[in-house]
Amino acid sequence: VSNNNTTTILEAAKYIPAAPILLPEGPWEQIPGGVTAAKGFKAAGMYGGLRAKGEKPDLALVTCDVDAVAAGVFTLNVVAAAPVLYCRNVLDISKTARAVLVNAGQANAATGDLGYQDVIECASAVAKLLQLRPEEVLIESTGVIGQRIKKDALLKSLPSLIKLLSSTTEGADAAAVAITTTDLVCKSVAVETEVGGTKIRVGGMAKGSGMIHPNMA
Amino acid sequence: TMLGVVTTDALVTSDVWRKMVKTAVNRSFNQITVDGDSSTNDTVIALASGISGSTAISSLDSFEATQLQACLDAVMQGLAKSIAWDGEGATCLIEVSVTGANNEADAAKVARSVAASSLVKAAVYGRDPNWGRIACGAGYAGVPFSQNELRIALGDILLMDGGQPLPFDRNAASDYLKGAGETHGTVEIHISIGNGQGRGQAWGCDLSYDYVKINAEYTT
Repeated sequence: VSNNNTTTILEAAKYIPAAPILLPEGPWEQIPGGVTAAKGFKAAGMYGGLRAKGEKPDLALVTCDVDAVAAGVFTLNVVAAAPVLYCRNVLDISKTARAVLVNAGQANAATGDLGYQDVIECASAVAKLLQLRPEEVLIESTGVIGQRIKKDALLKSLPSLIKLLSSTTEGADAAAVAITTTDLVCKSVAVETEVGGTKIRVGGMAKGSGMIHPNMA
Repeated sequence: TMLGVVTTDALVTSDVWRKMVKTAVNRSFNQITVDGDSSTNDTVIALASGISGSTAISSLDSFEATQLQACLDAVMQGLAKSIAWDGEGATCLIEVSVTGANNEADAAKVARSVAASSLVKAAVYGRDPNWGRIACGAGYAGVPFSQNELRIALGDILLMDGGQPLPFDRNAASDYLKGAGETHGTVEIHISIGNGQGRGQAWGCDLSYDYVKINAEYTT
């Protein structure tokens, strides 16, 4: 990771503190790293000009070096946002994925056909830059409901975002900050355990502070 | 809105992974609540690279699947609790544990009903050990149980047993709530609704004036 990228990644993680993670007891050990702790994953987060105010990072990307077995669980709200409809359709036809692009700022919900078109364009742009098929790219959005995403700003940021991809903890932390909206802390955790005598890692990041009563399936 | 991205390097087949993820979400993200609003965007994406070289998991019944499920549950619960902990305007995390139900799903339903109650959330913010509101939240969960078997404790302070309210040290109970609020800690509500084996948890936060202020300003 070149020097200025490191600076950018480190900047991203300084915006908000990390949440205390209350892990249940079990045969696992908490390790640093979030989504990049498991082998094969990279992440990045940067400010792409999507947020209404401030320059907190608002664009995150998580990639896998190989075809990752993919699962998705989505809101049962019948007014489902465009990225939810898109991901459900993609995971209906594909068992694997290679990347997840997440934007904050606009939720791209209640945005009709134009909002769905925006998702397709963003997924295709990421796929092209990563030399993947569009259906290998999944999309998550969060932010103000009813507004389409600031697509031009997002598309313009993608080359820099991809350059920032890193398998380090800093990459995971930057991504965890970039997906936040009204959160006061960023949420990221990773654990290491043994499965069948082999060490494996499970990591993750999440966001959420308001409009929280998940009912997903 | 809540969003999640979970990654692992375990080797697991697609259909097993999808079932595992759904189970873990039901034990974590689907058990949190801040304001009762189910978002248009709630999503969890979970990716398994398989690069660890672990034993391939192709059946939910295998020991390896049990190990991976437990670890996946833990990671998702850790993230889900941090969302409830960070609920808008929250001063503390509320953890509701229910035992004695007929099954896990019933226990989870009662737990989330109590955690989602605005009156329970406001009582916690007012540092009021209001056992009646907790009992009420359990009662309208849609899970049948005999109220004579209802037992409620706040931390280790027993408020109700056998459906009967008990004399308890109100100041100590209120101080327990105050202490959690001052440290952004966790208020534990323990509820038993019978003698069944079903147990479940839900997480929420207290309801403060700031929740209204934040959402009155976060406009379209």
